[in-house]
Amino acid sequence: KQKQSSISRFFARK
Amino acid sequence: MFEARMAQAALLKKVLEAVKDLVTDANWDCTSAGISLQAMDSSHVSLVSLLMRKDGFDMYRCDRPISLGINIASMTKIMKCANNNDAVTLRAEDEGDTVVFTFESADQEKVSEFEMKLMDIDSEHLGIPEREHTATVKMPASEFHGICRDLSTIGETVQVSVTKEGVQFTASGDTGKGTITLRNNSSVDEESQQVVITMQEELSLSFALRYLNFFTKATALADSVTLSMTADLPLVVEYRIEDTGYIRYFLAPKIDD
Repeated sequence: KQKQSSISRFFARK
Repeated sequence: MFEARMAQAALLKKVLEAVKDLVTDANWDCTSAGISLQAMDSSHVSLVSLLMRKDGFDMYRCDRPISLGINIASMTKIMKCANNNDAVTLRAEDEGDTVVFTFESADQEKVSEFEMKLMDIDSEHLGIPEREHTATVKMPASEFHGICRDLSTIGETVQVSVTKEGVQFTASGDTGKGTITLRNNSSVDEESQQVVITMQEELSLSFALRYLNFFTKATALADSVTLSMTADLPLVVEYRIEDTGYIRYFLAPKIDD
């Protein structure tokens, strides 16, 4: 089973 | 005052086509350098980043930075009123709440003007560092489009594996499995037909085809597409907009639970 993670987890907020 | 004119409405239509299925509302951030847009899809699984530098426009003026909050569907409807060969000018006052689209026919005998209300869009801006990736694959944009479409008939997820042999796209589902392999062919004369693979080490990552299919709506913008991959980091799918910008899509990989 694979999980889809959110893209915002990978980039810092500006 | 912000004012930008491009020679061909077709380009802006293609840009809208490339974002409209992914993004509902977005800020078009205009500065003296050009126009950029960054937005996540509603599920926050993917991110689109668009850049159109000012040198891609016939005329460009931006006295002070301005964010135009735009409903993409509304803008798409307005742009459908332009012929592909029309010149299009976007215009907004610094403190205004509208943007005006002017379309001029190539023979200059018809001028259309559409005013669109702007929206207040509260969107978080993410810092996207430029980084080296473990593997990159440059291929014809139409080839990538076809691969994503074909593998979607088999399954929901594609596994992308880059090895010395080439790049392999695999999907599996209830009915079976499909595998498409492309080999490096950087010796092909026609640059747009080349498959060019660079690799520091072999890797294999899984991605949701649903999103890749959204990304391939940008196929009309460029002959080639570049996929950049690093283990456990988002895939970057880049279409260059002539020499004056790009549209980049970022998609988080699927990870074993």
